Amino acid sequence: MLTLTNVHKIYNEGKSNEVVAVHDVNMVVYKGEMVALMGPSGSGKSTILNLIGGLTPATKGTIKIDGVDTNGLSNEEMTNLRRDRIGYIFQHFNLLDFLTAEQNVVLPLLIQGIPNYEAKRKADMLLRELGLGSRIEHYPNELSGGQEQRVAIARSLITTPAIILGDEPTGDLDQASAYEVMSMFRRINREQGQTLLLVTHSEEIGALCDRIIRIDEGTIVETGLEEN
Amino acid sequence: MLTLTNVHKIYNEGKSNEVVAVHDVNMVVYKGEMVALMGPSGSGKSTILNLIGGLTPATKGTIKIDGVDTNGLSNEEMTNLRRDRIGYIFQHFNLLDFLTAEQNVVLPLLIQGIPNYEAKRKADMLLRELGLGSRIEHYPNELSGGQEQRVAIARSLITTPAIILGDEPTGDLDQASAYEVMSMFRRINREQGQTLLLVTHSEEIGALCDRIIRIDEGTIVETGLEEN
Ligand SMILES: Nc1ncnc2c1ncn2[C@@H]1O[C@H](COP(=O)(O)OP(=O)(O)OP(=O)(O)O)[C@@H](O)[C@H]1O
Ligand SMILES: Nc1ncnc2c1ncn2[C@@H]1O[C@H](COP(=O)(O)OP(=O)(O)OP(=O)(O)O)[C@@H](O)[C@H]1O
Ligand SMILES: [Mg+2]
Ligand SMILES: [Mg+2]
Repeated sequence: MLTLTNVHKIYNEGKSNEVVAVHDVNMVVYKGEMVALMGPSGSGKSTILNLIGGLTPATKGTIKIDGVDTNGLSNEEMTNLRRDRIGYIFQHFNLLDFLTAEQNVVLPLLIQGIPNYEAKRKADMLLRELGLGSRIEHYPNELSGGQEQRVAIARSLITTPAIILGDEPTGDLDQASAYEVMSMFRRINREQGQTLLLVTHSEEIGALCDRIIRIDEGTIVETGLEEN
Repeated sequence: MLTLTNVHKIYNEGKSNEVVAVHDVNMVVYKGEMVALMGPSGSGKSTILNLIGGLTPATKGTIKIDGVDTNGLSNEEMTNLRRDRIGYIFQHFNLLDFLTAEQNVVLPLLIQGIPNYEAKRKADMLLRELGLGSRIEHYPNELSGGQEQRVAIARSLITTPAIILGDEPTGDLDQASAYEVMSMFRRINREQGQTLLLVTHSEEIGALCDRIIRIDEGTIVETGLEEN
């Protein structure tokens, strides 16, 4: 499903402010798995998600999504891949603050050409399921941190993407809400076979996944496959 | 130190989209305490911090900081109180993205009229203590989420304010880094008598505080004083 082979990401390569964000990364996420990615602050977790999602180019190494080398794709092909097969929950949500919660969530469907009424119906259902039924018309600055996060989660799920990349998707939620979101993730993982790679700082959330990949100072230190 | 008496905050009062964010809030934080504020997503925690910090006006009720009713202050007096006596760590940091980590942290000192070299010295010391020695010249978009959070923490501490209001100050940190930040908070609390009110979703972080105030659906359900 997702394979990273010998991946490196270096910012400002060769300059005085060069930073090796990740190096020698070899990682696999199998189709239909729900995997946690954990590690200290600054260890490279968001970088790995950004590399997989094609939001930043790798300095070295190969990234394959469903066997397709993302380096070999044109800009348009990568954009289509992201639009149709990947759902992304950003660490700070990246909602559009001039759109309501509902409008933020329907956007990926409108981009796919789904009619407005159908997109709205799906968005409202998801938002209600996440406890935001009374916040559908609110703008991001009229929402609490955890409410914004749930809007971002809804937006990532609405196109039922094959792969969901979540960067601390429960970071702003209390424990009860976090568990509700995790059981929602587990349900779509079981019922629709969606693959999830979730960055988290919480061992409890990690324990709810099939395995935990651990990263430290830019490289993988545990794959969680050793126990099998 | 901090008293809230019969505080209410209603958004869009009287309109169809009226939201009661908090109501009937009675709360005290004593001088020199380190108190946690916990509750479900959307229950009113950020609202309470915003009310105390004067970032939003209360619809009803009284807020006193060191015996001074903040409602009776002029805009200028409130601004001075915020500048000199309150440190604020926002839920999403609110760093200025056109300033480096160091520049973001020196800003409150420059506003107080401290000379640049002295402010820089203090900022670098704090950033190093928080593990960001190698990130001093980085801009916010060149930092990881947890690194940004630590810059926000440094910025809130640099003026050694009497009161620190932290909105999930360890939310983007791994457990080890979170504990380091909490022991830093505990140290300044013990050594300098600073008062801290910290919103958190983590019971472990709450347990490191003197007591936990719990909020649910906009009103206080536990003060943590009952056990004494
Ligand atoms: N400008 C606004 N207009 C309308 N409603 C608002 C506005 N700002 C906040 N709210 C509502 O007030 C309630 C309390 O919000 P608040 O941000 O205080 O919650 P919180 O406890 O900090 O939540 P979280 O843990 O998710 O950060 C929420 O239901 C939110 O939707
Ligand atoms: N544009 C950039 N230029 C230079 N360095 C960068 C840039 N973006 C990220 N970094 C650095 O790369 C490293 C990895 O960052 P990344 O955001 O992947 O960490 P993370 O594991 O997600 O951390 P956190 O848990 O704090 O979110 C960090 O040390 C960060 O400072
Ligand atoms: Mg990150
Ligand atoms: Mg909040």
